[in-house]
Amino acid sequence: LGIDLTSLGLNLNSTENLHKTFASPWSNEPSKDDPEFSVPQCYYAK
Amino acid sequence: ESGSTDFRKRVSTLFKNWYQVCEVSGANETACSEYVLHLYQTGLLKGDDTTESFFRILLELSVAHCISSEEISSGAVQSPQQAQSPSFLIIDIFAKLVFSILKYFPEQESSSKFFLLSEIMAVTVRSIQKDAEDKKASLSPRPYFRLFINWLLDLCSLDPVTDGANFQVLTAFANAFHALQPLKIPAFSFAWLELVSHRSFLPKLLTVNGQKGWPYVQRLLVDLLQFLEPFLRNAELGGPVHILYKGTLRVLLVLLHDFPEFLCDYHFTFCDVIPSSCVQMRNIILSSFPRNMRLPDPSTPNLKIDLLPEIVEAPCILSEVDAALKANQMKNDVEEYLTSRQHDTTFLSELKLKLLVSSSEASSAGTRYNVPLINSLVLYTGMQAIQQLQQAGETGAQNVVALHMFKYLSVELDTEGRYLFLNAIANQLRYPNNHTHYFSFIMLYLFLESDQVVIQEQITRVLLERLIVNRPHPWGLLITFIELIKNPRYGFWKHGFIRCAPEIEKLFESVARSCG
Amino acid sequence: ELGAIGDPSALGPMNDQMHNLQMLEAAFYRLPQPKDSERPRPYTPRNPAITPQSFPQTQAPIVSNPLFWERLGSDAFGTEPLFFAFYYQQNSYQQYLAAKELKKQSWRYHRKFNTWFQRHKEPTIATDEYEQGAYVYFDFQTPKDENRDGGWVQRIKNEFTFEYSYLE
Repeated sequence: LGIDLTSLGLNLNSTENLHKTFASPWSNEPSKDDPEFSVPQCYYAK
Repeated sequence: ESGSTDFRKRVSTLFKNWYQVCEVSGANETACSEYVLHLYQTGLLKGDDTTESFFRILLELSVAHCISSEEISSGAVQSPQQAQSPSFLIIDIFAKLVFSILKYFPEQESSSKFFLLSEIMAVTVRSIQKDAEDKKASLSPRPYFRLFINWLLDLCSLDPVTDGANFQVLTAFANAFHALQPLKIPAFSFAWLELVSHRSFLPKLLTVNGQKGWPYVQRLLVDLLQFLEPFLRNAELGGPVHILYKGTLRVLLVLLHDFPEFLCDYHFTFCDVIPSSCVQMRNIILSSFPRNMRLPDPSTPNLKIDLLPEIVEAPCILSEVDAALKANQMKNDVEEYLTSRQHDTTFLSELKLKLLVSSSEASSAGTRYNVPLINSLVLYTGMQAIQQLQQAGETGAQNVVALHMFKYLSVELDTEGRYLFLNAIANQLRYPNNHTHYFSFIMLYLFLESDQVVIQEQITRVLLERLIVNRPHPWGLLITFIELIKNPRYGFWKHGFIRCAPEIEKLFESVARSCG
Repeated sequence: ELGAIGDPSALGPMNDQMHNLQMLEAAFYRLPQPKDSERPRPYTPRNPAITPQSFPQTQAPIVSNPLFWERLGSDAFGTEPLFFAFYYQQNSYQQYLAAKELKKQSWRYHRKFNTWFQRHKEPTIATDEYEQGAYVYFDFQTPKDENRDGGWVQRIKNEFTFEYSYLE
């Protein structure tokens, strides 16, 4: 009968993308690391 | 001589110097670029055999240091609880050297830079393959895992001079991971899946340059599913296999949530490699639908499927649907039959036999039938029939030819063959599109037209086994089953098989309730 | 050519499967650990100041939590903390989160002036290329008398034209 997929530690109802905090295929929790981000060049104010 | 001991000593000395640059001067840009220029000027970065030996020796030194540190720490470990953590210091230094070489490479045109990257990747892959052959079960994947993690974090975040720069790096990784796939190096499987699904890699390969990275991701997913297939087929989910299986489910759920169109467009490929016993995993893929689509609740009373705007749209299918037909030299015959407008029973009886595999293949495939060929025949025939139906002025006569083929196969195939045939149809019951519409009609037509209860029972079984597993359930499957049990013309509730045992009777009642 | 034993793979896939299972078991005991993926992200303060060891020496994890920035941006705190993170923690995840929060509050970043603007009223003119009207903007006031420090202010600018080519 398969498994209850909500028990795999992924918030399947999240409005955010899951991949940004995907820790690993073995982990039941999101990654604690800062997710990937990039700030545009123009954010570097003089 | 790049094979001599002198050369090895020279490489070791150069590596020590690099360590100084990193550790002592804090790897500032000037020191790094000067060091890279020095390597370049001494001819070590030409991409020839010397280059190959240079990076192979560096990798061997780095891995050896990591493994020896692990042995020391495990020697020192008093109790198994103390996690043996190897030192990644030298591996990190080596990864940084490769990153610096690509960042400060003196030749500015990116082609030579990426030629060098592919060379370094090739050296790394060959080294891992050789290490795996030598060490077999005692291969230590963690140094290589760490090396690739460093590169994924550094190289994939190289600010793209153009997207192309990023895309070339990503495809270099994809090709390397394909060469290191579990069927080739099973002892690297867990590290492999964690690298392939890494958030600095997979999402980028799916988004940089539009959909150009999708074929690479599809190939990697097929690599994984092909490795799992023999274990899943026999439902042998012991310890490590179960961990790998759950890891695969997590990756598929991330794809379902963030990149559903990718799963939609390659569903046909994945259904070829997911064993028919693996119902829930296949449902994940078949439940995906385009993000901009809103699915009406299947249990809405009097839901008019035919009036849904999307129901007349053809789904996007990136897989090569007719590949198996062509590989078995059957495509032309099928096309000829479909355009012949006559019921050629000889063709059909031969067709049935061609769906079998040779007895020697049967044991390895775990079935007497060529499942990809059945999948290809069903979907290709359906697509031709839909096309003919849509072409103005068609009487639909040819469509009757397709119906006749489906009906013939449902009657003439044995239980196993018919199960796989019905599965091929059920695999098209997905989100609202004209394939879902057509194959939902076919499934119900076969139920209605069959004069053998065993066929009706098997159709019910194929639908039901996909419904009683844990969610998700594909939309097209739900609307087909609801139609079957609600529309009196199918006389569903009169059949004895729904009362063949008390728990089956209860099951149908609960499914009927849950379907509203 | 291998004599009596023959080529092991000729034993068929069962042999391969057994082999793969053994290798998989071995791999299972060498699963990558979370720390294998972690790379120390030394937090290098922009203006390092020596603080007593009793002070926290690394950032509190909460400053990486988007919900924390949502709260910071709420009315209770006003927008000052967001602008502080944006201008004083550049190229950090905090700047990224602050910018996201400002955008949620209808601030728009002007690439040329490196300044955030917010409509003070509905624009008097709006075309595909630009909009014009009264805007609030967050700016650094450089003092006339150089002995005094400058300061951050919010000001209103009427008749401002915001060209969309400068909208980040």
